[in-house]
Amino acid sequence: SKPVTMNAFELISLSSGLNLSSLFET
Amino acid sequence: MGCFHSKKNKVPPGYEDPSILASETTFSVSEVEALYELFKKISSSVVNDGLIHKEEFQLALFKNRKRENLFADRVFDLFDLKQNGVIDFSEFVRSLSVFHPNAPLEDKIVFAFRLYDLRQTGYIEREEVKQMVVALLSESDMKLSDEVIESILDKTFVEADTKHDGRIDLDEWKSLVLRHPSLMKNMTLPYLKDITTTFPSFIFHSELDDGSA
Repeated sequence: SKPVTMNAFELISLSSGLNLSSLFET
Repeated sequence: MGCFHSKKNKVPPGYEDPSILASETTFSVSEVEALYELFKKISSSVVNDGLIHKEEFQLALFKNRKRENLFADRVFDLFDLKQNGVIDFSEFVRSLSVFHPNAPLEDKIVFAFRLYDLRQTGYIEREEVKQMVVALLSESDMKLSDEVIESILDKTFVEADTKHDGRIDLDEWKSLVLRHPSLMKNMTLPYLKDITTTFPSFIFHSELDDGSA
């Protein structure tokens, strides 16, 4: 397996719950 | 039609004059009026009471009202400025203002810090970061062993926790973000720059009012 090079916050920022742009796709 | 008893505009709880909201946020009056179109859509999707309930927020975010998500919960709680379990229009506008491309970076950094400070202690603790990484992994296809997660946390804290007390304070967070600007990507919504073209119906109404059509 490949080593994970992201820091924890880079990983966290991938959450769909933090992607508020979907609020505008109503 | 709807729940209004007269033709007079009945404003929902938490509705504030667009000119006041515009003067206190990054938005123009037209943008606040356009945001009201979006707000009406979201706040009437489950219960038509002029307020955004958590279920409606989840529905707008995920197109699925039952989807539990730690981060969506945190965003909802931060938007709910009065902490009464719902988001009214003024809270919606004031909170989204932070996400405007022209909002000060400092405000975005502080908002993200509060978001990640799950227990609201004034620090982002290692345990909180682990909880968030685990939550992210559970919503994605990524699978990482506990050992790998711990090594990611080690690396993150070696870089971020410059005061070596096992937690990240606001100053440490600011320095980390300035070194990794991509961490602030979610904090800017380009949509907010052209909100008046995305939700233009108020312009149509304004034209009718002017009698210029």
